[in-house]
Amino acid sequence: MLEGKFDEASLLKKIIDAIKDCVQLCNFNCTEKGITLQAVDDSRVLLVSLLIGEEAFTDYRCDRNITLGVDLSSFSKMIKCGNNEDFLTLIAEDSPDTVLVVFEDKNRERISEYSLKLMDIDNEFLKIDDMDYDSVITMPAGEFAKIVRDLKNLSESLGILVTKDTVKFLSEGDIGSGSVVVKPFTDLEKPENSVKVSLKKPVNLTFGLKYLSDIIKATNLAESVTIKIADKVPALFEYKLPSGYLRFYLAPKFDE
Amino acid sequence: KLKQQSLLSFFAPS
Repeated sequence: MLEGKFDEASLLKKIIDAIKDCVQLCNFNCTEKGITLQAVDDSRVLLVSLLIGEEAFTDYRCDRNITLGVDLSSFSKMIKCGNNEDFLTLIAEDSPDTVLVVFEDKNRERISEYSLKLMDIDNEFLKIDDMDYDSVITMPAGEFAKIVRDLKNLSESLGILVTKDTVKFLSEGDIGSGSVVVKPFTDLEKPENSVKVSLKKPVNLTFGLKYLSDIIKATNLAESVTIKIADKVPALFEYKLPSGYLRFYLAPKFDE
Repeated sequence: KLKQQSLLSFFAPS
């Protein structure tokens, strides 16, 4: 049996909001260590990998591995019925047909329950090896989101150029071009505003802004985003959760 | 012209 209680419904709401536009049918794999999900978008360009560690819950138990096949657009509608500050508990039997979503008002004046029908989802699962990345950038998630939103107005593609101590985001389109240069910076008072760049090798890669626009829907989940890139391999964008992570792997664009 | 690559070229189905 699965019973996972979040202190605030807002965490699960943000997670589902961050992924529901790029993947729709997903298996949530529940184990004693927490809940994981892996899903690929229809075009097989963007992969979502989620871990909600057991520490992210105020109470968590899962005696046996349980798979919850969920239609995220339906799940999202149900989760929105709870207030952000409500406790949210997910409950499922060992071989479940449904998952129960229970919201509790912190004042205990109101309990609401929703039961979501589950589906058999035949997901293709990709094996992701640990990679050596040429460059790792950590920057405020909001700043990265703004760069993506701004440069999306100009082009379908975003270039990311990393040279010693400088990250340049660049887009070129019919109406003109734009670029944003970000340099390492340490904010001692607000470390989450800092920018860190580590570089083994200069990198020059291009990504589809359509997919980056999906990735930045995770912005509310974390103060910062970590971007790991290497020549001609998928980039990794990571948003850390209170326990666990939401990762996106994005295939680049390049000449054959 | 740059071509959008697929994840399947990098990650094997398991």
